[in-house]
Amino acid sequence: KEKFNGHQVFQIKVRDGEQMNKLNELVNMENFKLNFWKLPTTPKRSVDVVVPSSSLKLVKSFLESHGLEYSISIEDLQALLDEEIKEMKHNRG
Amino acid sequence: KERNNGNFNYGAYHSLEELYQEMDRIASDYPNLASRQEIGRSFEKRPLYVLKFSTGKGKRPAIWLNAGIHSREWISQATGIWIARKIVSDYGNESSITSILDEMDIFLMPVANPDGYVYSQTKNRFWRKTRSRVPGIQCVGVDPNRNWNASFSGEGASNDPCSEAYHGPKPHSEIEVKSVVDFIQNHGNFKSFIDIHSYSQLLMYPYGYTCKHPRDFAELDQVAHRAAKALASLYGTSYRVGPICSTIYMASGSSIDWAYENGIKYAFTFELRDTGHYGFLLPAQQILPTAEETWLALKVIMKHVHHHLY
Repeated sequence: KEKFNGHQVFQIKVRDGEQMNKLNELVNMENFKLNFWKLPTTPKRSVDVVVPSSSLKLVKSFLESHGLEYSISIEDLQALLDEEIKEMKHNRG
Repeated sequence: KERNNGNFNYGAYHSLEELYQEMDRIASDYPNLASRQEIGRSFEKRPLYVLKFSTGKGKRPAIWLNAGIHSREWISQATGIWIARKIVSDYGNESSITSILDEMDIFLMPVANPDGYVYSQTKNRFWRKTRSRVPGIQCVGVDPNRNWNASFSGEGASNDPCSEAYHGPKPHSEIEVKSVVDFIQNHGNFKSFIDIHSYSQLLMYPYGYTCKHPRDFAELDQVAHRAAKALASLYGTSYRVGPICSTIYMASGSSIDWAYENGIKYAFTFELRDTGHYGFLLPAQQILPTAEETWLALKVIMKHVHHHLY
């Protein structure tokens, strides 16, 4: 079963077209192994992306260096999944 | 009454078997109103079940409710099964559902992508696509909401089999999609098609493959706004309303574009509760509130369809 230990979910706000282009660069960086739950589309819509623990520092520095505002909406994805599994087991039967 | 009927807890996430058992139980509890029908088998040979709610005979004007086409969007399957129980418990007790079912049929598919759902529970929680394989291609699965024959393989779908938005080798290549298409076309009297997704709180209508407005834009927009208002009346959950293309992004091959282009005028798609804080992990305690508020919006749409049969 795939584990997501230490993965975080970032919510990124985009102000304008230029920032959108920068974010699209991030989308295309395959070595970061990012999983975009909500892709960059218009400046009105925030972007949600799962960042693996191995890419956290790089992604943060990319966002900060280009002035992209972000917050961490899920601190530890696996912890949330473990909670979900526990709850499902509890509710079974 | 909906919270815990028999052994089924509607406020929890469940395995496919449990959902299928509950569909069977609903049909057994209300034999004169509900029946469970198998409309095909998935790629991995799981049954594709639909609940039919009907009080009459023949092919009456009908509404198609579709949930769980993207497997990781668990709140959509959970909402779908709650809606099933809500329909049977409201019939005869609530006037609008009673009058709709006195004249129309409702078909509800709570798990439109069962292979993906099982995979999301056993292997990868964030699996979105089907589990079909094409010889010679390493990556598994097709995005079943890019696979419909509506500007297939156009803008907003990917040619890359490894992409989350891969449109598939040909329109309706996915047996899960083809089974619904065949069923709806053989029936021939569907007036509404409503797809339920998560997340990001949107209520949308055609088109996704183009930013051109559909010919019924004004009416669809007005109905969608009324539905979103009804939804917000319960817990204040705020939705954005509009065509897929301008509300999120261009997406070709989507279910509601196919429905609309095939003469089903009242085509809508929901993105349920959550502004992104939980992604596809909406806590189970929010299942019931989400289902309840969604139901209010659905009722507005279904009532409008009932009053504007064509």
